[in-house]
Amino acid sequence: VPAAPPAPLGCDDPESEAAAAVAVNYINGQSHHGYKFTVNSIKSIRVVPQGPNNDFIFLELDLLETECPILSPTALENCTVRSFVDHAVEGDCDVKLQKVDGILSVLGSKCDSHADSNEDIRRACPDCPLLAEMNNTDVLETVAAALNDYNSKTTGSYLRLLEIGRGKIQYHPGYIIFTEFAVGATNCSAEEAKANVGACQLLPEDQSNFGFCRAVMVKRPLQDLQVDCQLYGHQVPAPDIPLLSQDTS
Amino acid sequence: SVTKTAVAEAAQHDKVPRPVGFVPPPPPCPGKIRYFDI
Repeated sequence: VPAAPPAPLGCDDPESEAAAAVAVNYINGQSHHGYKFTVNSIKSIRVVPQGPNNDFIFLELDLLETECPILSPTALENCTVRSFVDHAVEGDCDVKLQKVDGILSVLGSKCDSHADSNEDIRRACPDCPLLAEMNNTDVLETVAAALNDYNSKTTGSYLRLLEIGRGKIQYHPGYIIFTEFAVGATNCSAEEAKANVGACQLLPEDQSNFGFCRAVMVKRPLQDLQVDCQLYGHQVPAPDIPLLSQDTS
Repeated sequence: SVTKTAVAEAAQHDKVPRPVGFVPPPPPCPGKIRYFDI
């Protein structure tokens, strides 16, 4: 007599949560753009037995964007979930996993992400800035001005723009543009870049050569620009000066 | 009227007395929302 099939897994069962954790790590690991996502809710789970100690698991996940850029070394557990009024972005993912002898692995995933509607944000916070298109002129202008400003002041590596993560615009009170963007360190110092910026190449794709900047440009009532960049394991290119010099001056 | 009687009787049969302190289990899916729903 065949054994009775096991009771279906609930979405909040520890086994489901373990599968969701493996799935979200896989999804973040596959992504090279934007921000890390975390699990907001397990919408459904289906286990299809394939044999002894061998199951396919189909998961449907509701994810939320965190504030950690995908290139950030911060562990997902330590990433802050982007708040609702910061114009949250949601991800819907279908994930297929396999569990063999208790070991979970992801076979494939399909995700779709979208920002919450402007109307929802307006209802909760009438004056909060709203997400702008990535190619918005004010967003592009702010990022370019911020990077120029940072590079003109830093004594470290000359930074190049990798990608714009977010741009938000506040219309009242004042006209303010909020941007977030990923940068990469080059083999030039900021001083060297002044002479020939075209010769500055991005350093190899190592996490320590990446960084992330936040910039706020106030356009009205008074113009102002603030930039804050964090480099993951900042590396300053070695100066073109020999360590041992004959020159004793 | 016959149908109505049958439905009413069936409804009565469904009313199984619950033990004192019984808390119905949460629905298996979807799971809890950890942060907020958008």
